[in-house]
Amino acid sequence: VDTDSIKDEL
Amino acid sequence: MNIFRLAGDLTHLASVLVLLLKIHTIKSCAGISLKTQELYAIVFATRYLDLFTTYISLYNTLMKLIFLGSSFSIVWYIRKHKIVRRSYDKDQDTFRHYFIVLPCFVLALIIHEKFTVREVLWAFSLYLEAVAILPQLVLLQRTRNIDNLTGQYVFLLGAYRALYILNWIYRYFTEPHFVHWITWISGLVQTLLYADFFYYYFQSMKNNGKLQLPA
Repeated sequence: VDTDSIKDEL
Repeated sequence: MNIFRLAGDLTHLASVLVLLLKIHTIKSCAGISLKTQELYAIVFATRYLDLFTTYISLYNTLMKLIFLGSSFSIVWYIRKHKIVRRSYDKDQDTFRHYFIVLPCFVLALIIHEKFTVREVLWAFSLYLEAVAILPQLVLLQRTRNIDNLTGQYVFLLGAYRALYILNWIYRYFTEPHFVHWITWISGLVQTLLYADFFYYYFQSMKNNGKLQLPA
């Protein structure tokens, strides 16, 4: 799964 | 999570709590642009869609619920609350905000990370957040001087995105291939929009007067 790290931001 | 991002999130949280507190205690929304609040509600609704599908962390979920809850309740207060709504200055708050929603949506259809519903709405929410403050800044220009709580609200809102820029710089240097132009450019445009407000805000702090914005 591409853990798109930017999406863990608010 | 790094200190810049945590500070940014807490500053963002403080901005909405300052606003809610102001409206709830003095039962007035004088100087507040309903249009900006509606735009923020749309930003959060389109960005936090994944709230119920992907669980990232308790912190993430909690903050999303607070931001969604506060932005929609601020809109409700200004539109529906029998006392607060009387202090809403609708003939001053005339920024046609649909003129920024549509271009943002079209731009999101053109520039996004992946052509999926979630990604397009995510890009849309970033573009919209960058310009959501415009009706509020226009209203401040019109009503000239603003009360301290509104000044603090706008200041905290600008500061949160400036802290996020530091967070992106930090992550760029600490995480390999952490490159997200859409987020970076939107965030930069958003912070630049606050630049002139910051200038007058610090000026007013210096000479300790009320915040006077030039006509």
